[in-house]
Amino acid sequence: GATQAKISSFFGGK
Amino acid sequence: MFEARITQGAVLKKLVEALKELVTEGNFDVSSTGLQLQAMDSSHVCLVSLALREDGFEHFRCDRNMAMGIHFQNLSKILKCAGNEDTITLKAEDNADQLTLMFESSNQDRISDFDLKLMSIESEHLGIPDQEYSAEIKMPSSEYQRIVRDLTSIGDTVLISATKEGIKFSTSGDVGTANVTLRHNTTPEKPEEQTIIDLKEPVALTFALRYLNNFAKATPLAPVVKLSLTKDLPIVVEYQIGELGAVKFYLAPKIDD
Repeated sequence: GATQAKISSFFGGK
Repeated sequence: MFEARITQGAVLKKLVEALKELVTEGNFDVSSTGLQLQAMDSSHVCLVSLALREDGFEHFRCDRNMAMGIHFQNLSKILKCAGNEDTITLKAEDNADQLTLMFESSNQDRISDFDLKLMSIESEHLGIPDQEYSAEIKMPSSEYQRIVRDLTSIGDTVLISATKEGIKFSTSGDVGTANVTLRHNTTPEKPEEQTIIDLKEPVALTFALRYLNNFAKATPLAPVVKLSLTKDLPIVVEYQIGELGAVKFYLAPKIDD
């Protein structure tokens, strides 16, 4: 199966 | 104070219809350069980034930067009261707790105003890096809408693969499987009917169809949609809103365990 990634794991906070 | 006037009020109506199911609330960040919004869906799987340029409006004034917390379903209720041909003016005093929306009919014989209560929203801004993508595909937005709608009826996830052969959308579910391939096609005279595949390297990624399908609610905003793909990164689904700006949807991929 595949896991849905969260968007925040790609774009850091600023 | 803040004041922004848009003759084509229908654009604002379409924009809010495109966003309201994906994001419940978010801040309209206004400054002298325009209006921006960055908001995630409730599951933090996708991000909407909206940028409307100051010079895209008929009139734009913003004396100081403000974050106006908008509840999109409520804004939608108010915008439903605007006619499709109406000019819409948005107004707020500095540090106001409400946004005034004024609707003027095209022959100026009907003027209405509504005040939307603003919310205080703590929002974390994410830094979206500028980057090169492995594949960029421009296609008619109606074609994108059709593909994701058709595939949503078959499966839950879609494998999007871009190769020199074209861009292929594949899904499977209880009823069976489906594949749709679009080839690079610049035959149509109108640029908005062409499919343009700019491929630097082949790429294949899996995404949840329900979000891609939701992004297609922006179809009425633009005749063309651009998809940008890079391995192990979110897809970008981008609609240019004429001269006014753009709305970009970012969706995190599904990653194999």
